Amino acid sequence: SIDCSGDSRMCCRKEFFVDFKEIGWEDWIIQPEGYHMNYCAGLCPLHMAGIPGLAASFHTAVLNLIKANNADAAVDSCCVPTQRRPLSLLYYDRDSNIVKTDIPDMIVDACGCT
Amino acid sequence: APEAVWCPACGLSALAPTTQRDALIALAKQSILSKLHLPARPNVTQPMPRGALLTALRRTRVRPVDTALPSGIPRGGGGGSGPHLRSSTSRSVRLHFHFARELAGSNEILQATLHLFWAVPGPGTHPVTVRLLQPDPTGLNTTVASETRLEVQRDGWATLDVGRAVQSLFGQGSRRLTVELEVAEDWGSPLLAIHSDSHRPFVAAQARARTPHRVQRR
Repeated sequence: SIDCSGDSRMCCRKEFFVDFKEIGWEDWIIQPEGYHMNYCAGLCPLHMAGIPGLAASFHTAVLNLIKANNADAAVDSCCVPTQRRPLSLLYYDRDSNIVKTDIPDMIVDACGCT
Repeated sequence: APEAVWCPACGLSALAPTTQRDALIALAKQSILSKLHLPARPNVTQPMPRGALLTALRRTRVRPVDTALPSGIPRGGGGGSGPHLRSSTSRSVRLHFHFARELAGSNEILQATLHLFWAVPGPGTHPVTVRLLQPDPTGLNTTVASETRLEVQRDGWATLDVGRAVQSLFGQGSRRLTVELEVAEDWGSPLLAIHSDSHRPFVAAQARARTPHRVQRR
């Protein structure tokens, strides 16, 4: 996967850190200090289609499909998360209990083209 | 723009940076609250002091086997490759890189890169602060020349540009670069692999002999 840098236009992962102190949430969220709300952005031209993590075999299959069904019939592919992990939170709930929760698939680690 | 390829995150790039940031923060808040099934952020009436709470949590957490560095660490070689370990406390370790005399002499450093091999203690993101220290004019203390905060997620090599720091050291006549790594308490020692030669930190520098100034005669 690729991390977006500068003016990269191809499908990549944009890092975005939400600091809980900056948004005034540090009083009720004990840990962690922030949330890596990374997201996927960028273009997926046809030749990039089907490369979540550069799976060569799948890529070839997709290319053959496109050739077989002539390229203009193929739809655009899109830049989506291909690897995610949970966000572990330690926070006070409404009754001021301390709760630890793992929210699945909240942090995007890698992006790829569908 | 109509001809732009549509996809969920592309619209963001068309926004002005501040609007984009506000949109993302609003999205993050909404996403976390909805996943926690909270209609709004809870209003905490009497939170515990944060420090006391974190200390208590640390005590409840099973501490990993202390990964103190083995005592018999081979001393680092010269030539700016092997580090000397010194004054390492449980939270931080200092690496000293000594550059060979011929490198520090009449050469111009074109670039210098510090290579570190991380051995993370477990899943998740581990913050590390890397400080480049340089001797102060008296040579008795060190001052922080630069500080970089890294989020280490997996084992592997990481590189850091130390070119400017090495150039300024040589400019001051020093041949020693000191790097301080600071990690969270429960990481133990960040460079577990430091004692295996194949994973020791090193600095790769590219230098060019300073050609004597040729006086251009007209």
